[in-house]
Amino acid sequence: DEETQAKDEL
Amino acid sequence: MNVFRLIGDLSHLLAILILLWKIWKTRSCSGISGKSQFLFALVFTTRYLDLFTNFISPYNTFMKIVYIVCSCVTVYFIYVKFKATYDSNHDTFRVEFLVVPVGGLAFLVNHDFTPLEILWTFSIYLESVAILPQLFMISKTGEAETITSHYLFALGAYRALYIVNWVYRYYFEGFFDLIAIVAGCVQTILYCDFFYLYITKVLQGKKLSLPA
Repeated sequence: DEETQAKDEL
Repeated sequence: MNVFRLIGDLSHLLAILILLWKIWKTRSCSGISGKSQFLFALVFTTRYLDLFTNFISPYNTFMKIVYIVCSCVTVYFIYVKFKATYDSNHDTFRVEFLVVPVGGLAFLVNHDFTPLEILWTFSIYLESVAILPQLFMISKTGEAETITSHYLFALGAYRALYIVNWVYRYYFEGFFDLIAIVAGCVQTILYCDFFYLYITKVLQGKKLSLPA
């Protein structure tokens, strides 16, 4: 189950 | 954070600042597509809503705020402060042909069906095509000021560096985000034709002009 990851890229 | 990513971000920042500087210094936004700039402002505001929900690093927060503020100031310059110099006759790309399909796609293909995630996906897809009104404008007038081509080069370099960053991250961190990668590659491809003109003309000291 895919977890939405924090977006560290701009 | 790897070096490609850092230089990519700085190149992006440089592009934004070159454009602001050009408009401020010449008191004119001629040759600049207000529609592309509006789309970029929309990209940043829809993507960085996580400023309110997620803290990643001081660098991340700082850059996000700078991008949002600069893009909004650019739009303000074009549509308000220097409106008289805005070349709307040549800025005729139909933005709805980008925003509507991109919005639909963001609903259909995303990592998670939540408002923030859909808006993030929308901004990723929209960024990949947001430069089209600007490129369309250049193809219509057949030329671009040298400073405008420097702006486009810095923007294209940012995209190309992000691809190298993803290759690096995939190999060394096992990280990849398919949505960002596919959209990023599409976006970079759009600049290829321009890169060719930039290298063969602008770097030789000539103005960027297209064959009639």
